Amino acid sequence: TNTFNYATYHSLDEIYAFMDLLVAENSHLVSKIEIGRSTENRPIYVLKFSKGGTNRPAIWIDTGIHSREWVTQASGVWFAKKIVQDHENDEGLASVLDKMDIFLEIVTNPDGFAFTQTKNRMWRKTRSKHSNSICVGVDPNRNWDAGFGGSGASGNPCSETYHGPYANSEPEVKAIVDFVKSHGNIKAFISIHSYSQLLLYPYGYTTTPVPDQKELHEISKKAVAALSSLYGTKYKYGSIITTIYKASGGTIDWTYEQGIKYSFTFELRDTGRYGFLLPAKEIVPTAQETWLALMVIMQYTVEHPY
Amino acid sequence: TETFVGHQVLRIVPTNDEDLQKVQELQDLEELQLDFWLAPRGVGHPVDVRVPFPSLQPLKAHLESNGISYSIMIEDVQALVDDEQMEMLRERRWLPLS
Repeated sequence: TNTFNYATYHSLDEIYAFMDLLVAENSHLVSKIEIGRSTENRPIYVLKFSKGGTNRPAIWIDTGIHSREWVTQASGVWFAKKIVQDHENDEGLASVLDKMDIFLEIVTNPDGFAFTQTKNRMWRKTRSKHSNSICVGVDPNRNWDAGFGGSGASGNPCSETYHGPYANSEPEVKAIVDFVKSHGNIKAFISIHSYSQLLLYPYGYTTTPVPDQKELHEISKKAVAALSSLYGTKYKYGSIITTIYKASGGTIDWTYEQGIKYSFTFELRDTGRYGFLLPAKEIVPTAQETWLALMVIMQYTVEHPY
Repeated sequence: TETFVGHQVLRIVPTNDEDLQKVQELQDLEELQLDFWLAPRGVGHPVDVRVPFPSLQPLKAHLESNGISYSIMIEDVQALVDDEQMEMLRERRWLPLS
């Protein structure tokens, strides 16, 4: 993985091969878990970074649930390599891994990602089919069992924000739900999207502030300060509903309601107005600055157990 | 493969509640096949929308007749997709071990 080009976009096969190689090179630290299968029967993989022990508390990071947001999957690849590079040399990361495991799901929506590489670069949803509709796919960030089907999601299968026929209808979502429930000890959950330079915490489906709003706001402030310190990228932060718009059935609303207090979602940078076509030369800077924010959240999680 | 020849991405910044309302209404006009990259979220916040070529003229006319200003964020989406594809092919030097 030292010769892997982190500054370009890669196909699903290349990313999956990268994961295998990373595991082979670092078997003392990294393992690969198949947590489920997609609608089109692609394996859904999570990398587990662990220094050992059973059922240790854990931090979850996922990238690429919206398939066209390529800079997120590419950042996920970079994060994976960063963890193996720094796990001994970086005091902060070492202290995190001394106490907790990290789970990293790089391609959260493999069917959608493959579709963006072969048929439609702008595909965002899953690839599930629906009876009585010619339209395909569900927005996997509207398919969680938290305010499911409420406003801020669409009941129209042709919409980009279609919530699906029922909560967890998408195997890509169900796989994470099952994993989080069966693990039972995940303390931070970070879901990464692009592109509007935001760090958000729950809720998205209701204006009622979360009980931990003040604390999550303070963590966000520190994380954004760290992120901005590298290249000056400007981020806004706050709850989903007050910072962007009402969105029901979202990932981190569900994780928060499962008791995962440190639930956050990122919208990564676009400093050049390219949207989902962010030039590859921005991948590494994006990942680097995001990593600083992730470290703030991870270290805070370790230092503030609950 | 779906192509995006002639598609543009417009950036619209609603400057008042009336603008915002009109931009929000665009989300319901399914015949225009607009793809909102950044959905309307408030006055002063940019809205980025990918517009297929056949919808460009009617949408621009609609915005202009309502006095809503916009800028062209991406002139031709396909040109960027082509660049991206070219770059991926050029950089495909890394081959996984069997």
